[in-house]
Amino acid sequence: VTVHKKIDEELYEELEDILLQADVGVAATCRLMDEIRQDVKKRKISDAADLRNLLQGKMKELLGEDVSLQTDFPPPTVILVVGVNGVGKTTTIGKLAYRMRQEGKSVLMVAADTYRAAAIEQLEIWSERADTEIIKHMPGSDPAAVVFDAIQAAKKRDIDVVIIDTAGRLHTKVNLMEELKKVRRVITRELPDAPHEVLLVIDAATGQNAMRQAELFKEATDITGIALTKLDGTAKGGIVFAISEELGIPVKLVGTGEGIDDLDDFDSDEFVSALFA
Amino acid sequence: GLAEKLQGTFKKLRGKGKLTEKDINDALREVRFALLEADVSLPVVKEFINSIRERSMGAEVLESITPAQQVIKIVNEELTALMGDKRSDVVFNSSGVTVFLIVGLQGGGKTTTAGKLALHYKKQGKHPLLVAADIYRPAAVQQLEVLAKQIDVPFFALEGETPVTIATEAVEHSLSHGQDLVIIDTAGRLHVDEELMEELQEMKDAVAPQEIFLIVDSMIGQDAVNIAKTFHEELGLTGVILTKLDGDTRGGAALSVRKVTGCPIKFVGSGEKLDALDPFYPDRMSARILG
Ligand SMILES: Nc1nc2c(ncn2[C@@H]2O[C@H](COP(=O)(O)OP(=O)(O)OP(=O)(O)O)[C@@H](O)[C@H]2O)c(=O)[nH]1
Ligand SMILES: Nc1nc2c(ncn2[C@@H]2O[C@H](COP(=O)(O)OP(=O)(O)OP(=O)(O)O)[C@@H](O)[C@H]2O)c(=O)[nH]1
Ligand SMILES: [Mg+2]
Ligand SMILES: [Mg+2]
Repeated sequence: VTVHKKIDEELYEELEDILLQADVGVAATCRLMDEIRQDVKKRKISDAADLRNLLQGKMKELLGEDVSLQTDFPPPTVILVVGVNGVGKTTTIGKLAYRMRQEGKSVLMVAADTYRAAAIEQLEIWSERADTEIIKHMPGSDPAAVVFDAIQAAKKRDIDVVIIDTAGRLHTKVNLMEELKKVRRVITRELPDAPHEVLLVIDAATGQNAMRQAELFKEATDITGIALTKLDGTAKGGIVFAISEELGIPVKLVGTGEGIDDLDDFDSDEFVSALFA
Repeated sequence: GLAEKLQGTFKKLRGKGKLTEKDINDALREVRFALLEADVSLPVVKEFINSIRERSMGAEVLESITPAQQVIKIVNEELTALMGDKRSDVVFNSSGVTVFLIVGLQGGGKTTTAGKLALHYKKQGKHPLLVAADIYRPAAVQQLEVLAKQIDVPFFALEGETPVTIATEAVEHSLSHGQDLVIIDTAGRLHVDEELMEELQEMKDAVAPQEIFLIVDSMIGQDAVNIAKTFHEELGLTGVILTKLDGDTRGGAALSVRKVTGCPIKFVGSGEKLDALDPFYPDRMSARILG
């Protein structure tokens, strides 16, 4: 929080520190700081409060208009959930499914993480909590086969929303990224307009590696939105500015806890204000 | 990486005659950027730069015909020294059961690492017991049980009991079942969750672990200092295990955690399989951070 009243080097340093410590990153921070220094000169800004508003305004511009999750396609809407290990994919799916159920939609969860210990059991518990149907195979089976099976079932049972859980995978593992591409191909083959949403789940505490994650997952499956999790911690999630600006991927959802209700739509005003809180 | 950037910085200065303090400060700015881009926390970066400033302003750099290399040498030496000793000297109870408490934030790799530690020490002739003290996360108990089965290690869980009770009962159980190493997996929790941090405190008081390992996801950014500092202040960590180093994250969190807790990084996780547990090599970590 800046209590600084005049615009001087100390204030610039203070603002730069806030951005860097929020994981905004060196390049984006330097660019933002250069811009506001120029604006201060050009527009003869003298009030520190005006400077802060200027900076916050620029940061909101980087994020663009708030975009929410699209689910009003002709059923079934297919949402594919991807991301590296441990970021909160399975939990976010539970929360999202619950929200869809509250909206009166029928939901089918797909347990396509056939690899990790008790991944299917974990999703099953969320399915019970959110009151959804679930398609699963034996552990070790082909994720693409589970997805194929699920889409047939969704069509047959006239399901509104299909949400696919996938195994966590590091973006650097070529064979795992190939597996994901195959899953995506199966979806599109069975439903030409699907997947309607591909959500990349990112942990808000992630550092600059998030950019690499976004690049490679975008390359593999295309990404329509980010679900930024664990914002209830002390991390600010500043990595989304660069991701939004350089890759054009919007943040659509934020996770704010481990409970079934702890899912919000992304609000860039709130997000930017929280960064300076 | 940093080496190339510094070569570039000093190249521009060649032919200008003697290097000045300002020139060195420009070089230190490059080091600062490199560390920040590698996800080292800002306060740690500032402290590190200050600690190498004096040496960097010395004859060793100013009078060298390869000043960039000299700065790199200083940075590498200081960084590696900060990273600590490669020896992972884990503390074992000389008379009785040894207890490991595995703690950390959500999703960092605690459950998987508990399994890895069990396999590691089983291969060394110990008799581990894996204890499922995460009663909150859906199927957490099953997850650890599956891992225990995979490596044929005894497993302990209790329905309807608190984590503190589970931990105490597990140690009791190990005494009468010939297990000499009790590895307790706990629920992921935020360092700012007072209630859950208190729960860990109670578990520590109840079973007096020889090792309290903080599991840290190596892709964590600036928040690493906050997490490590709080866990260390409230529990007194004995070691850190850095996970998911099989990715391409630079891993600056390693320096942050090391600087702010003084705790040794005793192992690193380098994959999802239970044999993917490696010793920590400080020089390799430094090289990785500097890119
Ligand atoms: N505090 C907090 N914890 C969360 C949030 N979202 C998920 N978690 C926790 O993060 C941990 C990992 O969540 P999972 O849903 O298993 O993550 P995942 O991406 O499916 O993990 P893998 O399938 O193993 O890759 C769990 O302990 C969750 O309860 C959040 O928004 N806030
Ligand atoms: N690639 C890779 N994945 C890892 C490593 N360690 C753990 N994982 C994966 O990270 C994810 C989370 O691991 P868990 O062991 O469930 O993490 P946790 O800390 O117990 O999670 P919570 O109990 O929810 O807090 C899983 O998908 C693991 O397979 C590692 O060293 N490398
Ligand atoms: Mg999962
Ligand atoms: Mg766990």
